[in-house]
Amino acid sequence: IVGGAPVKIKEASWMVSIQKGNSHWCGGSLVREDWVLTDKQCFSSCVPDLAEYSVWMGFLHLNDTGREESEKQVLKISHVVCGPEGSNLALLKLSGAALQTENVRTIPLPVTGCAIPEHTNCTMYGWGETKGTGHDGIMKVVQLPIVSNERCNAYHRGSLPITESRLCAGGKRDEGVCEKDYGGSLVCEEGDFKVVVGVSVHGRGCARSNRPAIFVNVPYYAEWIHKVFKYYS
Amino acid sequence: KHPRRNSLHDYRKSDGIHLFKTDSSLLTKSKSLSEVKCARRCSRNKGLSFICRAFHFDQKTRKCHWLSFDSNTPGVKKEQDFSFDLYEKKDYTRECIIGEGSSYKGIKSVTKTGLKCQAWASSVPHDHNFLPSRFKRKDLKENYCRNPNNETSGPWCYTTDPDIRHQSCEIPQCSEVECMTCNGENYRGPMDHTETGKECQRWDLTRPHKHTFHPKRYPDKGLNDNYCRNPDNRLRPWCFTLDPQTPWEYCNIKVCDVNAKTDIDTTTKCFRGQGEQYRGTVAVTPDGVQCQRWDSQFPHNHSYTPENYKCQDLRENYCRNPDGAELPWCFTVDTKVRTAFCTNIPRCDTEPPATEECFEGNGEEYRGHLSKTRSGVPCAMWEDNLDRSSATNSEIASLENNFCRNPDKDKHGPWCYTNNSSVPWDYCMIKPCKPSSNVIPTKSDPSQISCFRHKRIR
Repeated sequence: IVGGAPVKIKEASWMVSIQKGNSHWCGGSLVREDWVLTDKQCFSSCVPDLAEYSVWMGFLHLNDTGREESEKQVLKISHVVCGPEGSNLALLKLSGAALQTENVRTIPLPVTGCAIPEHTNCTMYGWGETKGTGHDGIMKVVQLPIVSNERCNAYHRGSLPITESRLCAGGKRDEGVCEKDYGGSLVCEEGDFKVVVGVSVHGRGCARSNRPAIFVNVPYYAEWIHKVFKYYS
Repeated sequence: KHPRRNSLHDYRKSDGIHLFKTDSSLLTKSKSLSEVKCARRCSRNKGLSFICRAFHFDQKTRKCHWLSFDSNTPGVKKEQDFSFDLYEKKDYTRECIIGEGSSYKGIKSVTKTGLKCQAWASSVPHDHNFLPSRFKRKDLKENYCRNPNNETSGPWCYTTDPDIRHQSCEIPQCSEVECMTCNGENYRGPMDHTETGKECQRWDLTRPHKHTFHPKRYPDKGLNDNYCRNPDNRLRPWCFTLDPQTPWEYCNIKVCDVNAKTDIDTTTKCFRGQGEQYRGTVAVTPDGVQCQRWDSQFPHNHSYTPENYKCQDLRENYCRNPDGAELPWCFTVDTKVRTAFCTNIPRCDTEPPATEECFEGNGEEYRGHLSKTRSGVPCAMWEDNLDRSSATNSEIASLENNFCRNPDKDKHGPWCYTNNSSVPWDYCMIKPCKPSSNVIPTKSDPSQISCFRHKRIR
C-alpha cells in the first residue's frame, strides 16, 4: 500500500497473505472459513503446483516471530477454482477451515449486482510495496474513493477496458495499491457493516495521479461465488 | 589394479564390409588371431612391415587381415561381404579431434584461413625441425595437419605462404561436429569421451563394466563402437567408461541452436501415431481426473520433469507422451491413480477436430452437443444430478444427456456438472458468439441496489 497507515489487527481480520515459498506474494480475503477470494494472476495457472503456496492469517507483521506468531494461522491450499472467463478471480479452497478468532474473521460478500455510489470512501488493505511511504512488512490500509466506470475509462483514456465486471477507486498521487497488494480486498462500509466489493488485480503502475486502481467488481461475480460454495463445499 | 585397455577401442567397426584394393602397392598381411589380438598388433604395428591403418576380421575362418590402407585411401573400394567385419583406426578416419588432437591422423591439409600446408618433409618456404625422419611416431605424412608439439589450438602445419610460417588447421572438436537436440536420443556423432575426459567403453564389450546395452539388442539406438549415446532417455548422451571405478558418465555434446524438426508434425486438437508430437492442452483423464503438473512431485514422485525432457513440452499438466508410450498420458492428482492414458484426445485420422461453437446471450438457448468443461473434464449426465439442481420442469426439459446447458441462467454461459469430485461443476469450453455489448456502462444506468442488505448469519 502506497501512503495510508498501519492497520490494527481486528480491523482487517479477513485479510490473508498468500505466501509463495515462504514470502508474501499476494493478498486475499477470507470469505468463508475455508475459502479465500483472490486474483487469479497470483497463480501461474488454474492448476498450479500448490506445494509452494500457503495462506497466512491473523497477523500484521510479515516478519514478526514474537507474540503475534501464536495468533497466526497457516493453512495450505487444496484447490484453486478459477473464476469465469475474463474475471481474473480465483477462489482458493483451503485444506481446512480457519479457526474463527478475534483476529481471524470472514468478510461478507455484497448483494449480487449491487453498486457503491461514486465518491464513497472505501478501504484497501495489504502488505505490498509502499514505494518509500513507510511501514514496509506491516499490513497497511488506505482510503480510496469510488470512481464511476465512465470517469475511470476517461482517466485511463480507453487504454484499459473498464467493463461492468470492473470497478475503480483511488486516483490520488502516492495513495493506492501496489505490487503484492494484488488479490487483496477493497472493502466498503455502511455503519459497522463491511462488505468486500473489489478484488485488486494486477494493474499498471501504483498510486498514480488520475489513474484510479482497477478492481474486480465482486457484486458482478457474487452469483458465481455462491454457486462455487454451493457445489464445491 | 586396472585391466589392460582393449585395443578395439581405437577402431571404428563396419559390419559386413570388405575393403578391396585396386592398387597393388598397398600391403596386407594375414594370420589366424582373435579380434582383440588382431587389434592390438595393428595398434602396435608389431611384426608388420607397414603402418597398419585397419584390419578385416573374417568371421568364418576367424582370420585377421591387417591393412596398410583404409576406406579413405585412393585405390580402395568398399564391398559388402557379410563374413567380414572391417575395423579402421579412428585416428585415420575421423576429421575431428579430442582435446589437443595430438593423435589426429586425418588428411586435412589446409589451414583455418585456407592456406595450403607445406609438406613436413620439405624445408621450403619454411625451414623447421619437425621432420618426419626425426619424429617417426608423430605421423608427419605429406602436408597433413598434425600436432607434434601438443599445441593447445590443435593440429597445425607450416604454410606454403612465405609470410605466414605456421597456422592452426582449426579441426573441430568431436563434441562439436554434430550437435544434439533435446536429450540427444538421436545423436549419432563421433564423441567418444565423457565430460571429465574419460574414454568410453565400446557398447559391444562388457569390460570393465557389464551391461545390457548391446548393439544387436538395440539396433535402432546407434550403439556403434564407443560413441556417446542416449539409448535410455537419460538427460544427455552418455557412455560406460574405461575407468573401472566410474561405471558411466555423461558426455559434453554441443547443443543445436534450433530444433529444425519442430512444429512439422505437431498437433494440438488431436494426435497422430503415438502422440509424441501432441502439444494440445487437454489436462484431464477420460475419467475426469485432473492431471498432475509435470513440474510437481505431488501426489506422485517421478522423473518426467520439464528439465529432464527438454523437447517434450512438459508444460503445466497437459497430456504428453515423453517416453514413447502408446498414447499421450499424464500423472493424475488422484493419489490412487498414478498415471492414465488421455484417450479422450481424438486421433487425427479418425476424428476431425470439432468445429468452433459459440453461444448467444448467456447461452440459455444453447442446444449444442458440447459436453466438456473448459478444462476438458467430461460433463456428467444431467439426470444424475437433478437433485442438486433447482431447475424448473421446463428448464429440466432442456437438460439432455450430458450436454453443456444453462438452466440457471448463469450470466457467464453454459456449464455442466462433472463426476470429478474436485470439479463438481464448471463452465464449458465454449465462447459467446459476440463479445458483450455492454462494455462501458452508460452514465444513466447505475445500479440502485445497495450492497449492504446482508445480515450476519451464523
